[in-house]
Amino acid sequence: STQRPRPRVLLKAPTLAEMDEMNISEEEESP
Amino acid sequence: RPVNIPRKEKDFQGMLEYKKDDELKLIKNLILELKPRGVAVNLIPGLPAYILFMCVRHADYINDDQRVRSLLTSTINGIKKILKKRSDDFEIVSFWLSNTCRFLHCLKQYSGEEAFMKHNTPRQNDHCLRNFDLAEYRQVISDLAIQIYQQLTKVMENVLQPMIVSGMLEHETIQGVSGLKPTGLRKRTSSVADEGTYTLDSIVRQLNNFHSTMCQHGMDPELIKQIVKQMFYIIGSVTLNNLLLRKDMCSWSKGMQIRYNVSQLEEWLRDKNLQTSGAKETLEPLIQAAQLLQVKKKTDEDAEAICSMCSALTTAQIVKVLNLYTPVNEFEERVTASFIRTIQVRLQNRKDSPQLLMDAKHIFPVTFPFNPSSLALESIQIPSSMNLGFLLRV
Repeated sequence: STQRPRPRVLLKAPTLAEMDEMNISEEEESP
Repeated sequence: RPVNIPRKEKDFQGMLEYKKDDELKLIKNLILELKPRGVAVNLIPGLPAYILFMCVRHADYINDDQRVRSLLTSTINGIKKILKKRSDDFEIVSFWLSNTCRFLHCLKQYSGEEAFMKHNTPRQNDHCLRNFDLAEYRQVISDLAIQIYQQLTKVMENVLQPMIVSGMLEHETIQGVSGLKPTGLRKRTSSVADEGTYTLDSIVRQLNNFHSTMCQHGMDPELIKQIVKQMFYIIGSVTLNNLLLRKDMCSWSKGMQIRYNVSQLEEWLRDKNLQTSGAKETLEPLIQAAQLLQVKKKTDEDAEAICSMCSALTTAQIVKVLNLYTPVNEFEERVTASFIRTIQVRLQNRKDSPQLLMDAKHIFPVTFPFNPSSLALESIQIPSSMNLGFLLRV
């Protein structure tokens, strides 16, 4: 019999545009 | 002193362990400072993607969601950063498009979702992610791949743009045709291109260069087909648009030269086994315009033949070519106004766009068909030249 995989936890991800925004604000913060 | 006993592949589980603090170093050495021409990287196409995935697997294995998130975010940002820095470098953009796609395929192949496991070996199935469903990150990485594809298209366009008019329209290679200039436009004939002039050979060499680079990077064959189709569309649309704007390009002999050039491009497609890419079809408007320059344009029968032949040209384009058509010699007549009117009447039921020029900036929608790999993760070794000695094979 095939072993049923364990349920995995869905990792929520920001969109590419949201990642861009986060990245820009991080760059602005760093000197 | 510890004795270094080489471990057998079967002892490895195809994961790479790293210290949390080494994540920045990983991105720096593997993404930001990696040279695609390095021997190591060419040994296994997609090696950076496999390394990143093996790191993701370990973070998943130890059930550390923060680490998985952090690594995926840093990877995506690292790829975006290098592509911003080297935005017009075909080699870099092609390399990261290939690797981003391979990373995406790995995330699917080892997702544990049955649809993506069909071609896996039992060992590969053992290597599926245990704790996390990364479907949302796959979407982000797929979006990133689309962005990189669009950037690659722009880079190709910038490289090809200065070659197209010269190589496809102006430069003449067919012996005996060069002398047949439209009346009043005769010029010195020369079989050798002037220095700095692009020829069809320059275009073909450039296509070879793009193609071999993509193959070296292990780009998915289906993706190469889409890129080649996009390249051919750029060549065809820029050539046709210039033909439609230049009277000196609308002659019987130019029609002959264009058909010859197109046949060389088609031969290139056959040579690279890319006939099913749809690239040839993108040249259809140009092929028909070249035929239009060569057919008889006098009788009602000629008009009927032209209307059925020029299905890929708009009425505006057909009429423009006929208006611009310049006889090769004094024995040939210009296209009469009544003939052009006949054509217009015949085509008035066509519901085509009134636009004269093709949209040379059009980008076809891209897809990344799933392409699983037979490579066994546990067999992957990282060459020391990659400066990733801080990664521990697990």
